[in-house]
Amino acid sequence: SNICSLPFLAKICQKIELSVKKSVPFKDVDSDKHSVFPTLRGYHWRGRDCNDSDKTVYPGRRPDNWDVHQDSNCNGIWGIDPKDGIPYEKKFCEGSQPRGIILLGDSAGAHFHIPPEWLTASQMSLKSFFNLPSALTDELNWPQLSGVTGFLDSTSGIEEKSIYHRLRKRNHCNHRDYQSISRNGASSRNLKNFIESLSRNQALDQPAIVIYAMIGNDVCNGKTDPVPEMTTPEQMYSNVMQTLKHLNSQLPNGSHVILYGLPDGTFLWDSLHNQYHPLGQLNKDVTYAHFFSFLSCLQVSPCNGWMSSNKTLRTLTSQRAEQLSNTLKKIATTETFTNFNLFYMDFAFHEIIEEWQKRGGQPWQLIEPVDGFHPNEVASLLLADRVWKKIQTQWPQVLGRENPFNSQIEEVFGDQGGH
Amino acid sequence: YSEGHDCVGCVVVVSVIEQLAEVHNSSVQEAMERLCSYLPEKLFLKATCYYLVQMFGSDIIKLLGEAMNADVVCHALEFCKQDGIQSQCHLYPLPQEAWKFTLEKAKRILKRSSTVKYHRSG
Repeated sequence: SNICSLPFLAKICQKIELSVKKSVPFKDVDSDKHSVFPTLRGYHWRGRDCNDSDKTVYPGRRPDNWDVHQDSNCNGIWGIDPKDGIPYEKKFCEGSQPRGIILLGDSAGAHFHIPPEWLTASQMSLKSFFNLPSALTDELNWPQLSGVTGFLDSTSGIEEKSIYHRLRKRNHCNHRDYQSISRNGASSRNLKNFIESLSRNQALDQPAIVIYAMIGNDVCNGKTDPVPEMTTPEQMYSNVMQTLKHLNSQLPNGSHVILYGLPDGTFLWDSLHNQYHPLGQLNKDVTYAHFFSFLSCLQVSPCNGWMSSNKTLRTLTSQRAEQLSNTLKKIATTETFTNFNLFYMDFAFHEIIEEWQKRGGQPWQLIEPVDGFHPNEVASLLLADRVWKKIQTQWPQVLGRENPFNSQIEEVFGDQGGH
Repeated sequence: YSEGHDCVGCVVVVSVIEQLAEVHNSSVQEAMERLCSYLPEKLFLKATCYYLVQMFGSDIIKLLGEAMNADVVCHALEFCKQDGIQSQCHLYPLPQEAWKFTLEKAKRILKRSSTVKYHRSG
């Protein structure tokens, strides 16, 4: 029954297991943490490598000799303009302050999503499961469609774009410079187990915008009484400081770090409890209240504190979440670091709900239908839009300037090699 | 990954099989074949599906044939643990007193079942 016990599969299983455990690409010939393969932590999660046999070539690095001979930073811009003999990278990117986007996140940031088509018998067909292999090898996450590092066009038709998408539009020299250092179940406690998978060379690479968004697992767990397992403000302070010190040793000077607060998750129960779960839509028999109770009984709920019929527990969970957000705010206002500026931003989901209702939507339409917990693609992009606007108004220096050569880059290099 | 996930996975899959049979007005056997036929070959998904049907299909057919729901089937097949806590876990609303009686009946059916006892795999 354990397919990995078969001798001829043992090695590949080992490699896959290491890739998942370390959160680094499974297929990475030159071991520069960038891959030409999509899933298994490949380019769905971080900029696609444009030369997987040369470890000095990867997205996000400063150009090597203005990329006269090769595209050393995979942004699709290289060579010399024959008209004036100036290297294109120098002409189009010098002084434009290129920068990458890096997410330190959990399943919400990685866009955990189980398609409801997989559970809906009435619509099931041969097409329903075509994306199952890809989803499984991305741990049921869809970072390529996420709000921070997504590079594919949205499947939900909403016009808002991811933060990476906007950074690239602002300055085409940022092409392919994204990393989702995210994991299901990630929190301030266990980030240290996989933060090494972040790839940034302090001397050779461009500065980065790092978004720290551990939005739930410090207060979410499956225990019958989730409170004892919740992170305390003191632990949060210590965990986050450990992370920031690590970042200060790794990020190029001129980077920016944004600490993202935790939400008030009571909207989950309020919006969903009396809605039918996809498994209950055919016979109108299973609501999310039943579903939450089932997961809680088995102690496999992603968040027993908020996905609970116990109002007191829901309130307690939100109170702890707010305390942890205040801890992040305190760190951002009192701590300084040599290589990056530090900011704090509230996770104001109610603002997203209001915006969605203005467009005629319902709050429950912002939540993943199958798990009843994660923000869905629409919510992720609305959140990204809010983050972008807030940065643009409050801290415009974080985003760098608009590159005046964008249109010329498009003229000469088209889609810059795509993603 | 824990045993609780085994239980969730079983209840979800058996629910989908039950609903496929209902939607297509077909037998449970045909519903299981249909579900497996929808899965891609990649990652041994289709093969694994047919393997699981071979392992558990006949018991699922017997129990669903007795109008038992996914909760009862998965408890009887022991994907949902029988210890004190979890034996109360079910997804579908069910009057409490019927739960125990139905579960006992399901186990009797399986005991009589001719298929070889299988070891519940992880």
